[in-house]
Amino acid sequence: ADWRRQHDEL
Amino acid sequence: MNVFRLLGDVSHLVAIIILFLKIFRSKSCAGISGKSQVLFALVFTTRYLDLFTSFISIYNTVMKVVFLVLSYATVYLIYLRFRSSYDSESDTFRVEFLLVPVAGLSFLENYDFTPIEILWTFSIYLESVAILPQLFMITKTGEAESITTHYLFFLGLYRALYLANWVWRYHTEGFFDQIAVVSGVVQTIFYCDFFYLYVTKVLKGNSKLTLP
Repeated sequence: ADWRRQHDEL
Repeated sequence: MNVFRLLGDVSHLVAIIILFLKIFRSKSCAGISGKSQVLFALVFTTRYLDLFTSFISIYNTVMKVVFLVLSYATVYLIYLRFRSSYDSESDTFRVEFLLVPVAGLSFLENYDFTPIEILWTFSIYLESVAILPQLFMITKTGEAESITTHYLFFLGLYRALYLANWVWRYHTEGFFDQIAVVSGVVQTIFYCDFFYLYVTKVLKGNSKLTLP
C-alpha cells in the first residue's frame, strides 16, 4: 500500500 | 487532514513550545528529564529522514523541521546552556532498557526491511515509551511544577487526538496503520494515570503536582 511508503502523519 | 489530526498536531506543537519556553525563560530545567528529551530528539531524527526522500506538503515539511529544531534546541538548553540546573541525580531511568527492546522490535515487526522503514518503525515504538524517564523522575521526586504538568498534558493529548484521527481515517479512507495505532494506544495508556492527577489536582488550582 502506498501510504506505507509515504508516511503522511507527523 | 481532519480536525482531530490538526488539533493533535497543534497540541504536540504547544507541548514542545511550553517546555522550551519554560526552560528558556526560567533559565532552568529543574524537574525536566533530559533523557526523555534526548529520546524525543532521536524520535524526530529517525522518523523525519523522509524529508530527504519524499515531499508530502508544505505543512508536513514545515512541522517536521519545527519539531526537529525545537527538540534539539531543548536538548541544548538542558545539557549545555542551563546544565547547572539539570537534576541528573533524579533522572536515573536506564534508557538502554527502552532502546534495546525498541530497536529489536523494529527489526522484527515493520512494514518493509529497509533502513528508512526500520528507522521509521523504531521512531514510532520509541515515541510510545520516550516519556517514561520523565514520568519516572516525577514519581521519584514526588512532585512536578504545574508548567511541567501542562507540557505533559498537551503531549498526552496529542496522541489521544491521533487515536480519534485514526478512527476517523479508518471509516472515511480505510486507512489503518497498525504499527502506529498499536503504539499510539500504548503511548496514550502511559498518560492515563497522569491525566487523572492533572484533572483532579492541577486544574483544581494546586500550584504543584504532588503525588499522594
